[in-house]
Amino acid sequence: SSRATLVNGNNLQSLVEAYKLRAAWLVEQAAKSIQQELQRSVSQEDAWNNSSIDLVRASDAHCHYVVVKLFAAKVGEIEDPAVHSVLSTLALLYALQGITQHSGDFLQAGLLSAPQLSQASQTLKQLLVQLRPDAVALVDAFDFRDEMLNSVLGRYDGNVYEHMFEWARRSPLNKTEVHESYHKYLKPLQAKL
Amino acid sequence: MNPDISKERENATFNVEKLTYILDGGIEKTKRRREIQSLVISDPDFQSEDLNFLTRSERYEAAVRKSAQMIVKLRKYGISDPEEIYCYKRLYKGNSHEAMGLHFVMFLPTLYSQCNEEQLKKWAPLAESTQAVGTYAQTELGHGTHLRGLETTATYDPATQEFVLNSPTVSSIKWWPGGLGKTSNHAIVLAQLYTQGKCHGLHAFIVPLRSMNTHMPLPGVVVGDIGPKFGFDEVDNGYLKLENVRIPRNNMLMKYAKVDADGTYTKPPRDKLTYGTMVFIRSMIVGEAGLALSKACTIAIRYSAVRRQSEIRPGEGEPQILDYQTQQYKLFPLLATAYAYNFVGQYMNQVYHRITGDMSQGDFSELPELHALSAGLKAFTTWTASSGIEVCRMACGGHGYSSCSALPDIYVTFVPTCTYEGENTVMMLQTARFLIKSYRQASAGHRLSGIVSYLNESEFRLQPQTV
Repeated sequence: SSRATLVNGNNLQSLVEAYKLRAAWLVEQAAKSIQQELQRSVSQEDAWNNSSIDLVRASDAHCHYVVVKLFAAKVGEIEDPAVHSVLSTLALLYALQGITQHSGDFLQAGLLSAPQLSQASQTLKQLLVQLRPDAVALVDAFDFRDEMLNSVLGRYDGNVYEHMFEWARRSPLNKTEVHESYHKYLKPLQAKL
Repeated sequence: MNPDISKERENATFNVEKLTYILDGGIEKTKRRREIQSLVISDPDFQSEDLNFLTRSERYEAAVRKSAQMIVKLRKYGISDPEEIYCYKRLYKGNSHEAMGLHFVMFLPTLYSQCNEEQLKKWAPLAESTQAVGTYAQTELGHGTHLRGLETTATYDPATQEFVLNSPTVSSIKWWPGGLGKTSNHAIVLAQLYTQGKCHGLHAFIVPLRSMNTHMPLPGVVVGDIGPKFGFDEVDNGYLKLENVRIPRNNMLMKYAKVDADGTYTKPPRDKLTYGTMVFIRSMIVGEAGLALSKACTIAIRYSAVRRQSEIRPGEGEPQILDYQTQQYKLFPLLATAYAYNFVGQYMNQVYHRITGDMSQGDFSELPELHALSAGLKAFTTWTASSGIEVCRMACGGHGYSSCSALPDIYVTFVPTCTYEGENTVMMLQTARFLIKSYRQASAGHRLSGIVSYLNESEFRLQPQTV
């Protein structure tokens, strides 16, 4: 609980720290699991296998920490205030989303209190509203040419329905007005019944 | 232009171009990328039939044609920088795979990193001119990531100074390598090396599979395509059974480990060097996760700005579905994830090049960390990106199910990354091995450096107990 007071859901660095402590805690839990298994006189190999769920969770938390840390570091390098602002919002959203998805870890490790978790969910919703006007611009920034996406739904000009209809017309099944399977199977069936 | 999407662009609070420069790594890189993309778009050969309407065999044929065209065009335009080649191919091949992908992504890099000087002189020109088209055959029918379990053998015969390669069991048949079935005439084969009656573990060998003139399989080589898969229609993933196939001693990649003419074995300085190519690919996959998720988010978010559905407030008409909180909750965290993975991909690229640079100077100290980090991040990013692409598809309602959305193609093309180059759970356990080892070192009072240095902080450390 003393650690929980250190986590500030609106501060990216504070969240990086929380992820770091979660990773350290889960690595410790995995090490503890192995040690407990060994105390039950099982071999190193069996102790490892019997702890593998904890081990995967520890690795997952470690990777999650690395991603949050690198994202925060990248945001820190950006000089343009408007770009910095929108990427900070994204990074905060990424970190808070992970916390709400893995809230059990953060609560168990004493990194977050229940009221803080509710606050994190509230902040997350506010971030969605904040990002809404920039959503299309944020995907435009990936700068995918239509030829590269090759998606009717993702067209840059947004003219989706016209092109969906045009695309469907090109389906090989539409080469003839009546498909040969009609003459081969359906018509004889209809004649029989 | 659809008015809804125009309005969205007018409302943005930042300069899109500036963010694109950051994603590309600088304004010059953006310019060059666009130049290269223009080369592709203006090329009449690029305009091809819609792959969605072709059979698998036709898709494979189209992919081989594209691969061959790309090689000629890259030479013609003088594009030789790896990043620029990647950029050119990314657009040329679209959401599908390259039939000769493994040749460039694994065969050539393995030659460059594992051949000694004499071998490189022989093989590099053959491979670069595509006289030798190669793949990387590691996985076996009954064995995957656990390399010590691989059964293929390479037994040295000092009398003829040849290795004799064999698939001794059904489970040892090489299975899955891209381009192995029909495209390649050579393969880097990973096999257990036997010399002077002893097994020395896994080593890499260049094995000719097909005649370089007729493309017919060579004696003792049983090779073919493994059949339709979940996606990857353009690639002839193959099987390979070796029946007493003899190759010269010099076909063992000998930059690190060596077998002399009399059969004397010299071991490599580090075991992990044998499969360094895998580490390279895993590092690259992290960026690929960012790319695939970015594409899926672009499609789903643009469509959500155009699609109108139902009502939020009675009588106000159908709003854009992007205005629904649930739609934002589905898509915006994924958009944030896509950005995160793009940046992590940039980082992995830099780290990989820095550490391999150190290794070429004889410094292997950071290899274990690179190995652990690339394995874990590969698993972490591919798992979330795969499920994220699927969320994007469902966020597009029924239309996301149509192939014209490109989302099914993006999904089936990306999702195999969860199992290739190391199944994800196994990858996570490899990372865990490094973490536990680091944790124990920290507990024993050693100062850790690098990305695990946080384990130095003692507040979380377990007190050692007698076992």
